[in-house]
Amino acid sequence: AEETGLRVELAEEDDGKKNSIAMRLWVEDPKKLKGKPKDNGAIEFSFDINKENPDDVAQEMIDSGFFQECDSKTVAKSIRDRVALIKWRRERCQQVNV
Amino acid sequence: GSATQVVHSAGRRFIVSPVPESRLREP
Repeated sequence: AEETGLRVELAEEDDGKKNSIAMRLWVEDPKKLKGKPKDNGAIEFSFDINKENPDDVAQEMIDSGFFQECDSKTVAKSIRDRVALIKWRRERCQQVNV
Repeated sequence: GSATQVVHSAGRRFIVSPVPESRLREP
């Protein structure tokens, strides 16, 4: 996710069971964004990794003024990459347990 | 640090807090 200039991490321990998980997103390199982000710090939010769409969260962040419309794809990609990693880790854990 | 809360009309809550120094990338 570093190419996007944004960083997304878990804001809580992943127990492997919960669908809705707390995540934290912040700007690591503002130069990689097209628009100017609101200089706010880390944005914490909860996200349902099975039901929700990263594009929707990205749009809500834009609506809330954290990012500009031109960066919607970048924000969505950062969240999508992190969600993919969480899912991959969970699948791997299940395989190990089996 | 202090945290602020923004609630989107769709219902999602965003809690904004300062990024801890230790999490910032090394120059």
